[in-house]
Amino acid sequence: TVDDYIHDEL
Amino acid sequence: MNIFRFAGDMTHLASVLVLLLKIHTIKSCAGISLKTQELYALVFATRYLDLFTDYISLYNTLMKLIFLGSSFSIVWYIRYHKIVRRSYDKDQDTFRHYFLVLPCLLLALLINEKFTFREVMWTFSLYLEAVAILPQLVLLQRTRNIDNLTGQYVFLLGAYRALYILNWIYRYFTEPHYVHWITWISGLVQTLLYADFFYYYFQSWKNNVKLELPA
Repeated sequence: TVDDYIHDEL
Repeated sequence: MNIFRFAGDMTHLASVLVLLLKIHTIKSCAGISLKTQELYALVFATRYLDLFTDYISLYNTLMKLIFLGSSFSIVWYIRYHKIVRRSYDKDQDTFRHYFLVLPCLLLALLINEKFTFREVMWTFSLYLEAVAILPQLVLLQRTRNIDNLTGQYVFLLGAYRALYILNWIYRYFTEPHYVHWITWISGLVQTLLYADFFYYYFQSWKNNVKLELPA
């Protein structure tokens, strides 16, 4: 879900 | 991972390596704004809080460690290294960068994707990175003469975010639900801030003359 979106970009 | 993002990360890596190379080999930080370096150290410190909690890939973790390590060591060199610090021009590097930190923090508290500590810190790091180059650009305007390495450093730093914009466009069209307005807008603002520097950088490169910024 968008809630626990983990930022995968630096 | 796509080619735009990888090229962006490599360009970003090249910019910090150029700077470390300059400071470490010729033991000089002439023309470099300590304020911008401190802001960048703060950007990485607040953006990579998930360094030990979320493992994404070896590449991701490695790059985070490199960016954290290089940005803090550059600040250390300019502040404390007995030779390098002598070439720091603190009378010219007078941009009140604290005036950048607070508005970015307030804005991050107001406009973010999710009101959690980590997410607000991450958003703060985005807004701060967008304006972190300002002290450096102001210093370049003042000192006028820009040595090659400093010019290359600023150019690479701007180019990396421009490549990230291509990455966001690519991901928008290839990944469903990939929408991050906050990231996109702050990345665009950041790249636009470099626009006039890019213009003069290309002019000097095309006419093969020394890079000079108008007063």
